[in-house]
Amino acid sequence: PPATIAIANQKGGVGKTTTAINLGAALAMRGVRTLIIDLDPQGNASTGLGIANEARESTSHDLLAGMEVEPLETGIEHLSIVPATADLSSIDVELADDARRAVRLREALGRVSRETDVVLIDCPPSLNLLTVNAMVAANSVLVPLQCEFFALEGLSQLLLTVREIRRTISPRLRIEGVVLTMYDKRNNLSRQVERDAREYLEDLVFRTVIPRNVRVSEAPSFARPVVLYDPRSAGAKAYFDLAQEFLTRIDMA
Amino acid sequence: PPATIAIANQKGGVGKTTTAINLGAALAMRGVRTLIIDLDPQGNASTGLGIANEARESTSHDLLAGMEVEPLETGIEHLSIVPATADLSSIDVELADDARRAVRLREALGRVSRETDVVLIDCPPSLNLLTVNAMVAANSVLVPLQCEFFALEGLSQLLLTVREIRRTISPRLRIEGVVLTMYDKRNNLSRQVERDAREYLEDLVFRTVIPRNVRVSEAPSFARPVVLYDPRSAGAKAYFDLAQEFLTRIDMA
Ligand SMILES: Nc1ncnc2c1ncn2[C@@H]1O[C@H](COP(=O)(O)OP(=O)(O)OP(=O)(O)O)[C@@H](O)[C@H]1O
Ligand SMILES: Nc1ncnc2c1ncn2[C@@H]1O[C@H](COP(=O)(O)OP(=O)(O)OP(=O)(O)O)[C@@H](O)[C@H]1O
Ligand SMILES: [Mg+2]
Ligand SMILES: [Mg+2]
Repeated sequence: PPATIAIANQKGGVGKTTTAINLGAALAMRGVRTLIIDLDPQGNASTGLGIANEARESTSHDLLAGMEVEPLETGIEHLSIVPATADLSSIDVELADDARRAVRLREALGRVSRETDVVLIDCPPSLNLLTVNAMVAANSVLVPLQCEFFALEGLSQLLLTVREIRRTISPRLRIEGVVLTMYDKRNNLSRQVERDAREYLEDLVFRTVIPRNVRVSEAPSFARPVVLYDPRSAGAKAYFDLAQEFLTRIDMA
Repeated sequence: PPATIAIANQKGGVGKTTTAINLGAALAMRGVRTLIIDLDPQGNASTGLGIANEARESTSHDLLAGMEVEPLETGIEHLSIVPATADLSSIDVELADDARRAVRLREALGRVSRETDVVLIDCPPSLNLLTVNAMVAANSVLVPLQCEFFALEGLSQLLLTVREIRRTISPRLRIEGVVLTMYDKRNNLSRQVERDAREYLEDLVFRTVIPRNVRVSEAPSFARPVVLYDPRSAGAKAYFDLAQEFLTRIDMA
């Protein structure tokens, strides 16, 4: 079965979607067959990869509801996606009486990821049923950590959630690592957060640091990952490095 | 009763907490008695105002559970807060069988805001029961909108939710306005988002625009709002302007 990674952090705007899109694209460019599952009702990963609303016929909501789903092509070789729509936000209510509501994605994933090497699940900014489903379906959790003050505050809550899932449903779930994002070398705060993260989390923190780079935030408006929109930019280079380090960490380099 | 405003946007990291803290502090500095309700389990508004975890004895979770709550002083005259802790995240489950779960905050707010002019409710990045409670308790919704590509995408979902609450529970709920945040004048994207927002939303968009300003992101690490941490900074000036424009809009200038 494919290496399945949940990209999660309940703090909002830290770079979860940007990491799912660009790590996914960088892996695909190296020939790694990659599937992105958009599990956020905002559908930003689907939009950032140019999937129009009308094209989102079979979605991650359908996957959780137990229906047959066919991933969509993204126009990037080896990269496909199961897109999201807003109706995903009612899944808590729909599955409220289902005793197996936490394992729905794990059960469904086998059917959509037959010819896949890596699955990346983009999570919403919350520790709700959607993020729990992603963690239960995953082998490990990748945590984007923005280099800002509020970033470290939510981390202990996230690690507690992972530990609880490991204790109850997924004994082998682990943290893949923490990726520092939007690092601004002119800003004291960034240096401080990096120092604190490496001291407190040690080897969990990836060596690759993603800089704040305007080309990264421009890329989604052209419906392309920054690694294709501007491959020579500092942001793209960092995501190529991240893909290399990621493959080494999961023994696929 | 006080003017009650929900600061909401399900897109993460757009400046909801930063706006609650700094609009709140700027209003208090003008003698407007202001109460902040931290309704995000991350508790960032509480942390950003220097409320230590140990001091969060009576919280917004208690408010929703129907208990007596006494707001805490923030050290800033005329500004008080009902802080948040992580147990707020289980409120969905706790109130699942309560037919009145959506009006809990509205019913409780009268008891804590007797000597208040303005109540600001900081919402989590989601359209869940917490944000619904905030909108039902409020007279209007203030929407921080980050000047980035994904920002406009979630707006229609947010406006639909407000319309639904107006139709079902709160006939007088309206949009106070949209505040553009993290505007970077060097960045084409910011100009484009501003142009689109003013064309699409017209007078709903506040004239005041909050610039991206490193002093704003540094302030929380000193547990002070930027309007006190560095009142001459571009970020602080913008929040003073916002407070002026806000008071004019709610007829309290
Ligand atoms: N390295 C970067 N440099 C500049 N801008 C970035 C960078 N990474 C992300 N961004 C921008 O920051 C914003 C937040 O990023 P993104 O949407 O990926 O975060 P998220 O964690 O997925 O947010 P949410 O919590 O809403 O799901 C986006 O507008 C994105 O384009
Ligand atoms: N005008 C600004 N200039 C620079 N940084 C800013 C500005 N406004 C907010 N920030 C920083 O951006 C990050 C996101 O802001 P904030 O936490 O207020 O957003 P939020 O919408 O409350 O996030 P969440 O969705 O997680 O609740 C924070 O680290 C904050 O310090
Ligand atoms: Mg996202
Ligand atoms: Mg916040």
